[in-house]
Amino acid sequence: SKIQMEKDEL
Amino acid sequence: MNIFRLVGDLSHLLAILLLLWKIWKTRSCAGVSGKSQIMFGLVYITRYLDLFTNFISIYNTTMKAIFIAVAIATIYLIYFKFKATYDSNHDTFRMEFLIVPVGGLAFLVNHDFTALEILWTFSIYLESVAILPQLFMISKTGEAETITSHYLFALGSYRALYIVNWVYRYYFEGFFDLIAIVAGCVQTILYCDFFYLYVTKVMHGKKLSLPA
Repeated sequence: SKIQMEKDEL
Repeated sequence: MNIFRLVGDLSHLLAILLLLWKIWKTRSCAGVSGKSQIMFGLVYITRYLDLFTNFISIYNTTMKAIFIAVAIATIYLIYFKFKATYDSNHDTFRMEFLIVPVGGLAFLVNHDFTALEILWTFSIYLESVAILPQLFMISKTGEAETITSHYLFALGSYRALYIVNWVYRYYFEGFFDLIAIVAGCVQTILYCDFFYLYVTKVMHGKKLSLPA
């Protein structure tokens, strides 16, 4: 499953 | 942060600065697709809405601000300052054929049905096809200025490096985002024939020209 991490990418 | 993503971001920054510099220095946007630039502007604005609400790092905030500023400056140069040099006869790709399906897909396939997440998803999908008007324009004119081909090479390389970054993050952080990965692969695949031409021609000092 997708780990919804902080959107830290540009 | 890993080296692949850092080099990718720098390649991306180089690309957009290269294009801005080319238009400013030559005082001409000949061979540049204004439609692609409008779509890139839309990509950054819809993706970086959290610029003021969600602080990640100085680097993240700075880069987002630069991307938005450079995109707006480029669009301004194309459609206002050097409007006379804008080649609208060859920049004929219908943007709505991209924006509408991408908008619909963002509603259907996303991680979270919230405004911010749908706009982010829209931005990811749009970025994967935003270069099409530019590639289409080059195929119509049959050639591209060398500086424009360097711009495209740097821009295409950035997302290719991001794919490596996602592989790295999957193995070392267990992080993956299928939407970004699939869109990133589509985006990079669209550059493949350009990459081939760039490596076989531009790297050998020839001008980039498509087989007529």
